[in-house]
Amino acid sequence: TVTSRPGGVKGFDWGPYLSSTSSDAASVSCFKHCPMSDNWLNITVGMKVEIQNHECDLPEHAYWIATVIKIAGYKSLMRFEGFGNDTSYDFWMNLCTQDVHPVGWCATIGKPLVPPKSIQHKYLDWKEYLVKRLTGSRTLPSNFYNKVVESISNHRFKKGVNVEVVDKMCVSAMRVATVDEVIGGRLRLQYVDSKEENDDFWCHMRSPLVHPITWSQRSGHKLHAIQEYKNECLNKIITENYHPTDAVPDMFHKVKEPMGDLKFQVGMKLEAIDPLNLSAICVATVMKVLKNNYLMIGIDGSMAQNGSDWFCYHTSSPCIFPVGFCEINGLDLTPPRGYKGQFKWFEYLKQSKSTAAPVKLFDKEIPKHGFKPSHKVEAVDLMEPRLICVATVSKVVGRLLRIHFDGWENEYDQWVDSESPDLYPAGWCEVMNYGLEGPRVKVEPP
Amino acid sequence: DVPTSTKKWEQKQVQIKTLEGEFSVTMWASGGDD
Repeated sequence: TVTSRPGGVKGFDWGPYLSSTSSDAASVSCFKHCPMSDNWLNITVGMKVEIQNHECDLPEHAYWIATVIKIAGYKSLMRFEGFGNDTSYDFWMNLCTQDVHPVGWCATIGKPLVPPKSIQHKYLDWKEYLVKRLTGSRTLPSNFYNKVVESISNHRFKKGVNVEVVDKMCVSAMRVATVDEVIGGRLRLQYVDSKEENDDFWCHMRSPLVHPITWSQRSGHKLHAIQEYKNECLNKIITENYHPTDAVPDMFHKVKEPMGDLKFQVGMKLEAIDPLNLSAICVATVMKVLKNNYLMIGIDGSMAQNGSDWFCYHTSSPCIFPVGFCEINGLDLTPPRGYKGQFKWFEYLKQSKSTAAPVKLFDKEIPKHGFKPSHKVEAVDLMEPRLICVATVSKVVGRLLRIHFDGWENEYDQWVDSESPDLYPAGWCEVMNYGLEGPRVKVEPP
Repeated sequence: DVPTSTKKWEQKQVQIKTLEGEFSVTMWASGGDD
């Protein structure tokens, strides 16, 4: 192909993969947290752009006009003008890199447009052909790449900012961490009390796992930190005087607060995505009600005595569901470990003398996300959050998506909300120059 | 071929320079094309 730098650092190239699997990628407009998502509907098939023409004898760089044939995330299948319906010279480009230009860009830098060698004699008068093909067609705005750069830049989180984040070794506790690196809104966090060299943790700045300084004490969440830090936080809560490197509440995405006075109570039963096995939706219990509408949820049948594996969900979280959600949607519900026989909520509630959390308590809003089964995406492996992998939307249930990692068994699938900041369009890693894990290739034993 | 799916499309005069010479054509670009 004529692309020069496919697939970012790791080299996986979406183009050939999308073609060979004849698959579609989810549109950039499905990912509200991603660059250019708002205006992506302006990027359409049939659009004309200027792209470097590698098939040319001129000493310096030459360019020619190409048409967008297909759009897949940030990637686009292109065909140079003059090839008509001949697909054999089609090539893939990333629309959000400096390799793609609006029509008219070459003239502004004094460079001529030169057709590829294989078609240079196809038309005697290329001007007449181009006037006919370009008049009335669409192109990118001249400031398109500036808009891309602007929408990538994030002014909130910088290296050195302190946050509170879930302790990856004990999900029921928070720990203080420092931002070491920011890539496309993804934070590489280093726990401040860590003894190991690279005891880092990746999570997106919009992730529900990360919070401002003082959050744990405001909500009553368990916090693994030195007493000095806890005392400082109590003082900050009173004075609202933060340190310049503290992440403060307005740096974070606002969570939807519930309406009405009905509240979750300890002991209520519900269904929840298991944070330690994201392919499972489990029978769960409200183990503790924190302040500011946060809950500590335990997975029935596998709770540690000391509650170290309770997990914090906000009451509006799209990862908790009313009793019966799985059955209604034809999904597998993981019963408590060791439960005998066919699990039935009615019997289980009777046996455990407990009540189901009222349906009214759950956020039932389903956004128009646009994801469809078989859509290709780039997805964080939430079990190993530094990895972003080639993945497929295998199921859509309202706003809930089942993400399958290409080349891996279904047991590695992960349930993810459609607005999760851990999903990205095809081509995102290339734009960010971040390694993308291609599909696992199974090596058959000889 | 008036594009639809956006708040604002603008017609723009675009300069084309080939080995045979230079000419201009009228195209559409989405709004905010400063």
